[in-house]
Amino acid sequence: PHVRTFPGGMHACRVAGAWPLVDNEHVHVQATSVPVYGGATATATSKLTIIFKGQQHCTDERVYHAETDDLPAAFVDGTKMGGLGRRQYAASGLLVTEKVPGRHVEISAVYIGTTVAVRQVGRYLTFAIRTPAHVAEAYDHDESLGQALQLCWRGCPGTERLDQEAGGAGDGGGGGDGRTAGVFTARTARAACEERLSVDDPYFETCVFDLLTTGDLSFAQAAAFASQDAVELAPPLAVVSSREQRGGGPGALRPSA
Amino acid sequence: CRILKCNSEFVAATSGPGRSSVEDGGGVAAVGPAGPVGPIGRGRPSPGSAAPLCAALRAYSACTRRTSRACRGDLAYHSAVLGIEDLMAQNACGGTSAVAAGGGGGRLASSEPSPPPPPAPPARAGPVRRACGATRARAPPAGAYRYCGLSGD
Repeated sequence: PHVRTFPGGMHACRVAGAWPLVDNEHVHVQATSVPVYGGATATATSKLTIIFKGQQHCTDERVYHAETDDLPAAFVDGTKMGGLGRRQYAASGLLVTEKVPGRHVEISAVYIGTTVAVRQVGRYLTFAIRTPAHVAEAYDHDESLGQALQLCWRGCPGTERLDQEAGGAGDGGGGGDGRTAGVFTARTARAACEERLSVDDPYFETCVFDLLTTGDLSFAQAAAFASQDAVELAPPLAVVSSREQRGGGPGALRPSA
Repeated sequence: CRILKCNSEFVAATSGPGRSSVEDGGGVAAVGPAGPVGPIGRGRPSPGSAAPLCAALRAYSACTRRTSRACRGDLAYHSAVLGIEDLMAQNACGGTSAVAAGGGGGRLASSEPSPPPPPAPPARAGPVRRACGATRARAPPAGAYRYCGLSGD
């Protein structure tokens, strides 16, 4: 999947299996990715587990779990709100809201100023989190692995990154390079993405990449929703334009030559 | 839930004789659902002048902790917890478990300039350590948020 990190990087990963996205004193998020269509190197997210670790006076631990075709509007214990013991109450500041049944859920953890969005688009899940910096940074900095194991902080490990240029992420409007996957050429993929996203959108190149990789149009819609979540949840200054990304560090999206 | 008992004890502790520093602030009311009531939240007193109030707030806080289980669904209780923390911060009390800030009430009679306020609590002890809903009123500025997303293939 494409992971947009807390520091603002954008990486395409081939990570398969369960990987932690966030792991701090307050929240733990684990994403499970599976290969997209047999034989492809790309993977997409099929399961998400989010653990709110609880806080004195507010709520005890709550776990939210979603997987393909099962996007519940409640935590795994059936509650929709946080609370202590089996009792739920709104003042706990933890609430699951179903935006679109079976397709879009938002979890507000007001007591830690955090909002999480989970969507199912096509067969796969998308995830977004907005959290105060001090919450995101509330992990044990003394443990060298503490940050390394969080995809949201470090992005993909080098061995798990996909070279999006080699993957044919766009032709820069130069007429295509002949690579296809499914029914898309570079030109038709860009056209399909332009129907949903501005070419300057940070998620435009990920959209093109995904269409070329899979031929599955639902990934274009997923990119559009990811962009929408970022607009709604991300701090304005952290929105990185695709132009800036092209000049970014390793793993940043770049157009083909 | 005996939060009203805690409120009464706090009011009694801060309105009796010898509490001039509090009375100078115009009196005290317990923390109600609408938040701190009364003028004690105005301004930032010197640590010494607030020492009796801080002691009363610590006692108030201890009382709420004792009632936390029974009061967990009580709005007045949660408001009181938030209000106490607000008042302790406004009066530079230094936290509910700390030794009295500013060196005690002896400074009330001193003509020396007030010492500088004690250092602020560490940032990590901010909203995440506060009671439920505290961050609603204390959300960090937009630039203090982080965003992460996972999508596509």
